[in-house]
This record gives sequence, C-alpha cells and structure tokens, in this order.
Amino acid sequence: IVGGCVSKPHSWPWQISLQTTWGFHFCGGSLIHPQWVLTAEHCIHKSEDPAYYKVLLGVHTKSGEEPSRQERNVEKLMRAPNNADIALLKLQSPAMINDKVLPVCLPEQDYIVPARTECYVTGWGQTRGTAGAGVLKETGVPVIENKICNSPRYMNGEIKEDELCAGVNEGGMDACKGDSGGPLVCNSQNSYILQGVTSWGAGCAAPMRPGIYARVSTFADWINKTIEDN
Amino acid sequence: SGTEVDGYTKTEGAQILSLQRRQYSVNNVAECAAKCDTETSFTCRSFTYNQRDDGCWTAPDNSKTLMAQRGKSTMLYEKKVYLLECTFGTGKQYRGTKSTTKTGKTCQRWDERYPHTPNITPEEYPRAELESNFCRNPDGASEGPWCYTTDPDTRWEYCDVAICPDECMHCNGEDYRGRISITEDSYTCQRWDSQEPHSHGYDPHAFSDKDLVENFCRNPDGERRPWCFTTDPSKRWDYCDIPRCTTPPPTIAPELTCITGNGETYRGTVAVTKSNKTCQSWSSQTPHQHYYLQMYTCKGLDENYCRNPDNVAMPWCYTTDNATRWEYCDVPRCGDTDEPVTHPEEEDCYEGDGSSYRGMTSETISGKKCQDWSAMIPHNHSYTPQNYPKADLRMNLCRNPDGDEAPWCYTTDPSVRWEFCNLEQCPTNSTEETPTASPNPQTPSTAVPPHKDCKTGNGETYRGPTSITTKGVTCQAWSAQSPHQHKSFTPETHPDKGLEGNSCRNPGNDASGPWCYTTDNNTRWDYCHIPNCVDSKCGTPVAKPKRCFGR
Repeated sequence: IVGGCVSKPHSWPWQISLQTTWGFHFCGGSLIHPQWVLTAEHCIHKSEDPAYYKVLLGVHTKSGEEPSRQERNVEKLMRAPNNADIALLKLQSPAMINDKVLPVCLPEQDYIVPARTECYVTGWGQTRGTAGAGVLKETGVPVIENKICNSPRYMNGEIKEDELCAGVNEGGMDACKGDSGGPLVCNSQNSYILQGVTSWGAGCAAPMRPGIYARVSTFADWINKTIEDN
Repeated sequence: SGTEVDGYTKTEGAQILSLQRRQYSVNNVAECAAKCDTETSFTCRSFTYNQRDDGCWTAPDNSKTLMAQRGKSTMLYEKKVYLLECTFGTGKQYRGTKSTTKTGKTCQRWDERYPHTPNITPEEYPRAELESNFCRNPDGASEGPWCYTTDPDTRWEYCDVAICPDECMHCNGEDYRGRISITEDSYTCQRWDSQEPHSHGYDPHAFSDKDLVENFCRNPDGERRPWCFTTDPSKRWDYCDIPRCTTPPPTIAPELTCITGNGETYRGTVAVTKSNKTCQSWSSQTPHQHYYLQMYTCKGLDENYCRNPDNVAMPWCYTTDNATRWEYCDVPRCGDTDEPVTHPEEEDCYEGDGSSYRGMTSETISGKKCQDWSAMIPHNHSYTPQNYPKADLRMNLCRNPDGDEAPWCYTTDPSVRWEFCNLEQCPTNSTEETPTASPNPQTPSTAVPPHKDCKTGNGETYRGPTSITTKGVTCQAWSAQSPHQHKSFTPETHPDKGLEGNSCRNPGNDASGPWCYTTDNNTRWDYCHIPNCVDSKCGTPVAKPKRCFGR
C-alpha cells in the first residue's frame, strides 16, 4: 500500500497472505468462508498445483510470527469465468473463526458500488517509500465510476464492466505490487463488504491513475455456487 | 398504488380503441407498460389497462391522434414523450404529430419517394422515429424539426413547432433540472435508479444533491454538458442537447483568498502549482494542448489562475513545464491554522462530546449517508465550512461543530434532516494496543467468544446456552440418566467438551453440529439449531479499523 497508514492489528481479519510453501508472500486474499479464500486469478499463475501455495490467516505482520497465526494448505484452485481476475482457493481444512480471523461479507450479485463511496484497500505489498513496510497497511480510496475512469484523463477506455476503479485524483494512495488479490471493502450498514479484488494499475499511486479492482458483485453467484458445489 | 408507470400520464376511466391495437393478457399495469415499451408492430404511444380483468391493449395512437373514449374500469396510459408538442434546443427529441411546415405546406411521408426523393430515410435513422409525415429533426438541423413537403417546388421546410419554456442550462449544465430525456443522438435515457441495461455507480441516493430523478439528462460529474445512460445496450451514455439559457446564470459568491470544499468557486489569483510550477494560461495551447476554455465557458478560466472547472479535488492548472501536463495548486484552505491537530485522528471513536473528532466516518447511526457540509441539498443549513472554519467540516464527514452530544451530520435522506453518527466513544481506560500495556504475546487468541450463541464449523467448540432441539424438545442434562441412559458422553468421559447442564454440545465431533439427549421418551437424541456465527457477523471486525485516508 502506498500512502495510507499502518492498520490497527487484526482490524481487517479477513485479510490473508498468500504464500509459497516455503513462506514467500506474493499476494493477498480475503477469507469469505471458513474454508474459502478469494484472490486474484493472476496470483495463481505461478503454479497449477494447489500444493505450491499456503495461506496465512490472523497475522498482522508479513513474517506472520504471531500467536494468532493460522496456516492452511490449499486443496483446490477455481478460476472465475470470462477471464476475470478472480479465483477461489479452497483450504484443506476450515480456518478457526475468532476475533482475529473472520470472513468478510460478499455483495449481492451485480450490486454496483455508488461512485464516491469510501472504500478501503489493505495489504502487505510495496509501500514505495511510504511508511509501514512489513505490517498490514490500509488506505481509504473513493470509488470512481467507470464512465469517468474510462475517460481520456483517466484510463482511456481500458476498464471493463467487471472491473471497478478506486483512487484519488492527486495520487499518493493506492495498492501496489504484492497487494494483488487482496480486498477492497466498503462499509455498509455497519459491516464491511468485499467489493473488489486488487487487480492492476498503471504504476502505483500516480495522479489520475486509480487502482483497478475485479468487481466481486459480478461473480457473487459464481462464488456462492462454487462454494456450495465443492 | 402500483398503478403509476414512469414516463406515462394516466387518465382513469378512459380508453383508446385504435384499429391497430394489440391485445395482451397481463397481471398488472407494469406488465402492460412493458408490452408497450417493447411493441414491435407499431410505435406504441399508449396502452389501456382494464383493472377488472387485467386486460391490456397497446395502441399507436394517443389522445392527440385519436379521441379517447370513456371506458368502464379502464385506465389510459399515454407516453409523455409523444404528448409533448414543443421542442427543446434543436428539437431532435421532438416526437409530436405536427405535419405542416411554417408556410402551411403539408409534409411528405418519410417513407415516400414522391414528390421528393429523400436522402434521409427511416432506415438510415432508425432512432429518429421518422414516422408518417410528422415533423422531425433527424440530422440536428439548426432551426428545429422539418419535413420534405408535398409541394413539388419546395423540397423541404422547417415546421412551426413551439419552443418548450423553462428548459435551458447555464454553463455546463450542472444546474440543469429540466425534463429532457432523449440524447443528442436520439437515444432514450435510462432511469438513474435503474441498473438496466447499463449498470452504473450514479446512485440517486448517493448523489442526492444532483437531482438524478427519472431518466432526465443531468450533469452529476463535471462533464461538458448534461448526459445520461441510454436504454440502448450498445450505447452506454450520451450527451444531451440542452439549449443555453438567455438569462444570466445565478450569481455565486466567489472565493478569492482561500477554498472550501473542492474549490469550485475559487476565483483568486494563485497561479503556481504545489511544486511551484507556473501555470499555463487557459487561453494558450502551449506547452499543453487542451479544450478547457471551449468546454467550460463560465468557470472563470481567466489568465493562468488556478481553477477547478471539472469538479476534481481542488483547483489546478496546466503547467508551463513541458514535462508536467497539469498539477494541483497550493491554494490555502479557509480556516487552516498552523495549530497542531491534537485529536485522535486515526481512531474511529470520539472523546468527550466529539467536538475534536476528525475521523472519516460519514454514516449515521441508522446507516444513512451524510450530506456534504458544503451542500445545501437535500437540507439547507448554516453549518458551512465558512461559518465554522475551525470545525473541520470537510466533505460529508461526521463532526460536532455545535457542541452537541456526539458527532452528527445532515443526511442525504430528504426525510431525515440530521442524525448522530455511527460512532462510539473511545474507551477511557483502554489498554488495547497501547504501548504502555503489557499484553502477553503468548496468549492464544480466543477460539470462540464464550457463550456466544452461534457456532463455527460443526460447532465442536460451541459453549452457548441453547438447550432445545430442532423439534422444540428440551434437552436432557448430560449428567442425567433419565429418560435416556447413556455412557458415551458424560461430563466425566468428556471433561473438556463443556457438557454442563443440558445445553446442546458436539462432544463427538458430529459433522452435522451440536445435539443433545432429549427429555422426550420417544426421541433419544436430536440435533439443535444453532445459527452459524459466520452468517451473522461477517465483515464486522472486533478491532474497529482506523479507516485511514491520509498520506
């Protein structure tokens, strides 16, 4: 996360660290069910073999040496349809739900987050010289309507319907490399709802270059059905 | 009542018995309206609905083209767009039935080739509704609707269609509140509160100050002109052709020395950017080409002064530096002082009465979104950043400028003027996360909050009080042997499984969840219904996030 600030420990208890089995963090993800994690599809390009990955839950630091840490192997990888940058990971055993490990809510199918909604992106990715490397950071980012985001001053038509943009015009606050797959959550009726999966951007935190997120609501039915069927 | 349909006028006790009408069987008015909206046999101008037998028929006529008749228990719905006999702007939206020209000549049918062979045809302009011999303006002719005439000596002529009153815009039309709902390329606008055919983020509730009602053209986002999403799945949005007002725009109070909000009304003379680059003159095209002067004619784009014509975060300008196309300016914010901020900025809780709260919450206790302090819609008020420069009335953030009990805000719900915010007081003696506290780093996290009446997974760790089975039968105590004798699951055999009293438990790790022996002689044991904790508390962290927006 570039800009933003270090989060309060365990205040984003659905945030997971996706790591190689030898402990290298390379992506984030969100716990959406005790046995399922949602992440970016490009985060599982490294290997088709579930055994290549492990998931760390309940940690505040990237190293994850904390008593609250839970570690799970991955049993199954499921890719979302239409080449969307979304994937589901089934854990070999359910996570223990507690005050430091808690699923995030899913949106309704096709719900569209209103423009200007203040949402939050979190992760252990690059900080580009801003403080907080190695601990879970957060930053608030307002949602930008796709019409604006696709205008020439912003992303010039590159944004698809199943993606959403969030960021500030002046830049300085954004997700960055290593935050991929992690959550973009928006508060609604006193709970946090997973509206985006950190996907890509033109650099990090540049002016008029918002972060691009896979739009979770487009795939809500697919997510629920996949979990149910598996 | 369920009998109103958007886009139609309703006349009770009326009907139109057009010869071309088509009959349908429906369940309600909305279904009948849908038949009219998708009618392919003719241009549907009206439909009649019989509320007694759910009868429905669509018609190419309305009360302007065919006399409406009395009808027992019928309701006549006429599409408003076809009733309007006046034009806006160039009149591309005109769908009336005028068919004579300014000099009284009868119009030639658009599908005729005599006396004039047309080069504008219904096939070429399918959305222009070149129907019958009605005046239309498919090509945006400057003086409005026209037609080919039946006079062999006059190929075409303008029609004498009146101009609709009160339909104009100032500047780039952010103030436009009229009822035009057809775009400049003749697309019908999609309703703002609909996500079909185009899903979008311009929720009328979230943009309550922008009057996003029905499907009228609006400019909620600093565009050049009002626009709308269209009902054509292949065209997401399009500009509307709204005439310019001839009267001067309402005067605004310009901000000359400092800005509030996003500085849209700033008309001062700061002309350098945050990194000290000199601004390029708005009338110049070097070093950076742009069209702002043409696009934003009344946003005070004078000299090279910093301005915010397009509703971004703050005033900006193109710079004279070749390598930096544009940059924000360093215009001071009204009420800025050099005093250090001493409030708990990163905590999402408030101390005392919350006068010092400077957090980012913008939602009320009932979940309503806050209104911008600078906005006067939907609620007019005097708690503006100018009037209370030290109260940090930024954006729509919860604040307590008047020493009330807690942070509050005006809401975007027109029916609720203000509410306290969804915030709690900071704990006064909390040791959580403070450096002076000495948390035991080895303390394992609580697996499940004790006595929480919900289960996780298969409920093996459930320790809640529920003691009734799914069939409503009371559980037998785990230590009792009556009415059912048992040896496998007692407090003695499973001391760590919480088998106290008669509460439901899952001592044997049953996949289907907690259960108990029952007090019913005929039912030895049964499962209990314990709700899943995950269902009830997803997305609600115990440790409240900071919700940090800072850099």
